[in-house]
Amino acid sequence: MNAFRLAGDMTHLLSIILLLHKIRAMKSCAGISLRTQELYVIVFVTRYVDLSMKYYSFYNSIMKIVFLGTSISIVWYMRYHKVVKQTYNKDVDTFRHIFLILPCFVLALLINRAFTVIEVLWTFSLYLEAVAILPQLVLLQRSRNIDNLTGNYVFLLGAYRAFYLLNWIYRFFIENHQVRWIPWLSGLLQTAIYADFFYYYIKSWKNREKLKLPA
Amino acid sequence: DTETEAHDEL
Repeated sequence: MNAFRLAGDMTHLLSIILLLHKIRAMKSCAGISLRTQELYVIVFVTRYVDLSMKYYSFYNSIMKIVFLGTSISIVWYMRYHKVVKQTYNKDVDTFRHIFLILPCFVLALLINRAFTVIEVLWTFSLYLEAVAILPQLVLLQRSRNIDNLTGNYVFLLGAYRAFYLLNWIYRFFIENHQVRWIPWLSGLLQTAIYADFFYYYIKSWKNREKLKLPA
Repeated sequence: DTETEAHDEL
């Protein structure tokens, strides 16, 4: 474990806690894409299949349980909670996430480190996570006003993978870790997808104005 | 072995 990865995990955890807090405190999920949240559940389920089989550390296991639990409860709130589900506007959250799931799965079957169930699922989860934010970004572009909590949620979510990029650089040079193209390139793409959001988020923060993404 | 080591991250 290094400071970059810890910072990344904490940023990731904070983003999810922030979203869960927004939904529970405001009893609203306005501006949040259910499609993206469902993709994250798929990412965690396929990445943590080895949770019961492989023990790395207490931290690793507890964080996997927390990520699984929080992401599933966010989808539950948005789909089934009697009050929250009224605030979900499915007419604007129209991104067909099957167009992300299938290509990522096919790609994971073709490009992976080993053709085993665990490895292919792990690779699939990395490819899918790289593009999972797209429905949410599309939804933000359609939203006239983005509330601060949602903006902060997306910013923290993008920042966490940027910390992971630093973690991989550290591990490669300091721990002379071997090259790992799949997580590295997926992580690079994932962070790049946030680039324009980061630009508008920082601009709105500097100019103290409402966050607005160009359509 | 390096195989499983690759999955030590979240």
